[in-house]
Amino acid sequence: AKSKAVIPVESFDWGRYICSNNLVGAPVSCFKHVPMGTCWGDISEGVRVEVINSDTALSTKVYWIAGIVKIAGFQALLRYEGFDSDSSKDFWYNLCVPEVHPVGWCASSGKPLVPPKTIQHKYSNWKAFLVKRLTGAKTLPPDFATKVHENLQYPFKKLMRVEVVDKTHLCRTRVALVEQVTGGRLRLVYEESQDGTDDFWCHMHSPLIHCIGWSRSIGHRFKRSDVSKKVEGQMDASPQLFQKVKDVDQSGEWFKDGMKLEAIDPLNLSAICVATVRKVLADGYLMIGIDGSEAADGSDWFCYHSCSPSIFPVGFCEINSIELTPPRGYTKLPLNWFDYLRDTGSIAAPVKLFNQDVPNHGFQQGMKLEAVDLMEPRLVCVATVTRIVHRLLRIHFDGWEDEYDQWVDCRSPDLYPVGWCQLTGYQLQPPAAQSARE
Amino acid sequence: GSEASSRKWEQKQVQIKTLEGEFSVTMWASDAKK
Repeated sequence: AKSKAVIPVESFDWGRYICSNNLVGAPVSCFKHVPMGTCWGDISEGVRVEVINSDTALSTKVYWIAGIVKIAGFQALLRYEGFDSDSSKDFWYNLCVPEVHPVGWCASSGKPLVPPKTIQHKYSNWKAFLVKRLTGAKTLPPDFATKVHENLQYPFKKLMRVEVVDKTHLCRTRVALVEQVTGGRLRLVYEESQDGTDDFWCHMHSPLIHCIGWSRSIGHRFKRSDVSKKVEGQMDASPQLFQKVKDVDQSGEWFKDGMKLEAIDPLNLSAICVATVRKVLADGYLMIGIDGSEAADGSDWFCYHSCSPSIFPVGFCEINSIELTPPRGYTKLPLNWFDYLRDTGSIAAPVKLFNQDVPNHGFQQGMKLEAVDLMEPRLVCVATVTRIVHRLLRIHFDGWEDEYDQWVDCRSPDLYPVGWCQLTGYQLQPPAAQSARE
Repeated sequence: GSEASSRKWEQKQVQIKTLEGEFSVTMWASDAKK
């Protein structure tokens, strides 16, 4: 599996990157799992805010009113009122940082509103100018800052115990402790890890983490911790904190062992492979193996829920002109499913059993975002949506070869808008410069 | 579901205080539906 090396971070400037290449950032409303993801619709070009006036000779902090000229994720290109069509003093600002306020906040907070030095003599009567410019214009909701603050609180806390996939044996889970929470991303440390380095990164809404007891409840393999001494302050994370899956009725027509399908390879997310249902578990979960690369003991099976957007009916790739990775060692290429099913004496999983919802996600080809490299889940990188197939996105990591691209679901909690790292304090991996890659 | 559907745009009297004195303008801001 391909994974990228960590690149030393110079100060990457999203604003300059977006402007110099005339790029578009995916709207925050595309990401339901991020702060403000469900109430970003009111933020648009033309909305007025009160921000610090950086164009001043005064020693004290003063503010001025600015309008949103362009938005890219959480970042907005702002222009102070009075500059009209002059963009020379435009500046990029993360709208969710504390120093962005609705118009009116200065007056209610006793903060001075002072026009920028560059244009302070442009109007003899700023009051008349502002009344004309602002009347009927939009501004931020009065509860905007409160909402941002609420949205930056996370229910997962350090020392909470969860069950998580064992990164060395995908077919089983292990107990891990929450060691760090940043922007909803968790750094988990497997319970047996003596030095605290055996870790696993994922988002708190990841389908890979579950409450204690989940594996036993659905018949999933589990590696018992042989930890004798419990760390003080540990607690099992409440089941309410975990992503709910859809209840399914397995009593009727259902998946069976041996049925064939197509699945994103969790060890190589750039590939959708020929796969087989190896074991049907409870609550709609399935153990799936990639054809041609299965260890005899099933240790490389992996668990997807039947509603997972990462599994597809036979023929999905062909219909959507996606390359399907054939089983290793299967020589009749290109693979023809009819021949393969006959050669293997198997049947395809019925199409109607698969999740066919296609959310109105809002992503468009070419949009910029911050995406987790799922082969190195610590890393959140500058990325681009390069292809869209229904709810499936092809994510390209800027500056890296296409072979590092990954298929990711539009609702994946591992995709973030421009500016999310700055907002949460997470380190962003900039586009790979040629030298760094080499 | 999106919270946006539970919000609506309202006209608000907004106070502005500059060196020339204090005045108000009517602007739009969204607010949670009461």
